[in-house]
Amino acid sequence: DSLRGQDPGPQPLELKEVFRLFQMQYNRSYPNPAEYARRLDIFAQNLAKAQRLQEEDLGTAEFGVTQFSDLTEEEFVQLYGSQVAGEALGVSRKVGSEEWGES
Amino acid sequence: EPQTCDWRKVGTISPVRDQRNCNCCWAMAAAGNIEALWAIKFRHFVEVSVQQLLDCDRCGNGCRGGFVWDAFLTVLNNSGLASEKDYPFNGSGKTHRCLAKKYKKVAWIQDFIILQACEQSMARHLATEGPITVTINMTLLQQYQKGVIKATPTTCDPTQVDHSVLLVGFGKTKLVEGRQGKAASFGSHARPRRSMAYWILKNSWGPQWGEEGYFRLHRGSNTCGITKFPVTARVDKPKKQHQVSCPP
Repeated sequence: DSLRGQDPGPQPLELKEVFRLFQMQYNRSYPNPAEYARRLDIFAQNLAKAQRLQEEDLGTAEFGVTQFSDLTEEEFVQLYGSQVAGEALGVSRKVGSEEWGES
Repeated sequence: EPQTCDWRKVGTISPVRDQRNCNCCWAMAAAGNIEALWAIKFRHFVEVSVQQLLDCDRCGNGCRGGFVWDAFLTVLNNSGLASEKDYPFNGSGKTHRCLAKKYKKVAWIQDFIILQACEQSMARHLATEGPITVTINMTLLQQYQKGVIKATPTTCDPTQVDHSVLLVGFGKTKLVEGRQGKAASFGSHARPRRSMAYWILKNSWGPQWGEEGYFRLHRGSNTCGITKFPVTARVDKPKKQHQVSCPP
């Protein structure tokens, strides 16, 4: 569920339960206990980040657990962004773009 | 420019796709743009091949990222796209294995245009011509569940865009002041006092993500850099415009 209006963050045992539900919902499994522990830690950080985004958002958005909650931000952008490896879309349009008009 | 616009309501937007572990949001946004424009302009409903865009892309990056304008160049170079059914998406990019010649083309474009970086003219084009691809900063989307995201340049840098999606509509939601003085959706059964304009965007992370595969961004504050690269294909022949003559 979304974090808007909930208690600040679950307790450790609760965290494991929330993570277990996440694994069931998104069919996640991890090859060894070390990877499980690492993903649980990332999951906890993402929950905390979601809470912060909730507080910062000026609109009606709700942030919480998604299918990407066990990924670091770097992994998320690398896997799902459109940046070509090594290139960024930082191309600037500022030079003379106003004259371009429609096409 | 109407107050609200939602191309989904007339069935012109194809189903939400899932890019899985392939960096091909740029190809899915371009494909969604072409599908929507063919449905709007010609009432011809077709799903086009994203895999052809990946395989035949001139940059040869396949599933490692790309740009919407390169997808449109690929369509122009290939003289059109095969159908999704004939040339299905397999989530891997075998670069330089272009099978375009093997299949019949089901959709093509005349050219593509980069629109002015202005939310008002984008809204006008969206309402009068059809959906537009945009490229935004995706950082807030990892934890997004629903509602209208209204970010600041600090929480979502509008100059660092890295995810291409399809703009399919815009609208306004009534707001009431929430308990913490923040915006809240109308559901709080209290007297509405403000409204918030938003964009409706089609993502490519499957229908289970966000609002059934879609999400909403605040309209009017260039949230997450939505005005940086508004690009759209053109599928109908340009209308004859009145000739102008330069003064002697």
